Amino acid sequence: MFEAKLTEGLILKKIVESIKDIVTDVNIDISPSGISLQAMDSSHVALVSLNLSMDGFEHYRADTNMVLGVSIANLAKVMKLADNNDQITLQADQEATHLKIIFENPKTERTTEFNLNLITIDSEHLAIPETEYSSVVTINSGEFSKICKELFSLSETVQITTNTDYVQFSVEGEVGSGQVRLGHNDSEKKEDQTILEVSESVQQQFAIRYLNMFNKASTLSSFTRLCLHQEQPLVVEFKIDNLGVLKYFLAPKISD
Amino acid sequence: KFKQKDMTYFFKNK
Repeated sequence: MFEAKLTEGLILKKIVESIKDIVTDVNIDISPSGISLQAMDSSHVALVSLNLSMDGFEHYRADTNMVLGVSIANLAKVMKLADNNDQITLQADQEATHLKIIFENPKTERTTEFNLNLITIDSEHLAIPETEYSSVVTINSGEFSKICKELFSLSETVQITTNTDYVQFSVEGEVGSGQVRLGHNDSEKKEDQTILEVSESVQQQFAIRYLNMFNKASTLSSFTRLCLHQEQPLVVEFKIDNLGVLKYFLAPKISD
Repeated sequence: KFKQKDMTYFFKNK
C-alpha cells in the first residue's frame, strides 16, 4: 500500500511540467522514505533525477518498495485537471495496475479523482557516483533561464567557462559572437546573488536546447545550481523547499 | 563538428 498527500499540489504539477518534454515513460520508485525517479531522454544525452523526501508530505505511507511505470505525457494530461490550489493525493495498491490521483480543494469542496493506468517499462537505471564538482555556480533561476533563452536565438551551443572571478556563457554563430559574464555577487538582495565556488576552472560546451527544457523547473526554485567538472556531465539542480531536489544531467558537446 | 556522448558512457548501469 502506498499513499502520499501533498498539501501544495501545485509543486507536483510543476515537476511533471518540468520533465514532460525530456522523458516519456518513467518508472517512479516508491520507498518507505520517499519518491524518486531517474530517466534519460530518448537520445540518452540528458538524464532527469528527482528525489522527494517523505518529510515534505502531509501524509506519507509506503509499506514496501514499489515501482510504478507511468507515461509522463498522460500524467501531464491528468495533472491539467488539478487546480493550482488543490491538494494532491497519490495512491497505489501492492501489485497495482493503476495509480489513483486525487485532487482536493478544501475551500471549494471540489474533488477530482483519476485512475491512471500503469505501464511496464524496461529502463536502464544508472548509478550516478558522488562527484566533487570543481565548479559550482548558484544563480537566480529566472536570470539563468533568460540568459539561455536569449542566447539560443543566437546559437545552438553555449560555452560555459568558470574561474574564481566569474562564470561566462559564450556563443558563436552566424550572427556573430559574444558572451554574458557574471561575477561573484553576494549582495544583500538575495535574489541578485551569484555564488561561485570554483576550485578548478572548467570550460565545456552544451546544447542550449536542453538547458531551455531544464529551465522549465525555474518556477520550482529561486536559484539554479550549476555543477561542473571537466569531462563530466553538467548538473543543473533545482532545490524544492522542504521536499527534495530535481536534477538534470547533460552530456557536454565534444569536438569530433 | 560536435558530438555528445551517451549518458551510459559516464554513469554505469546499476
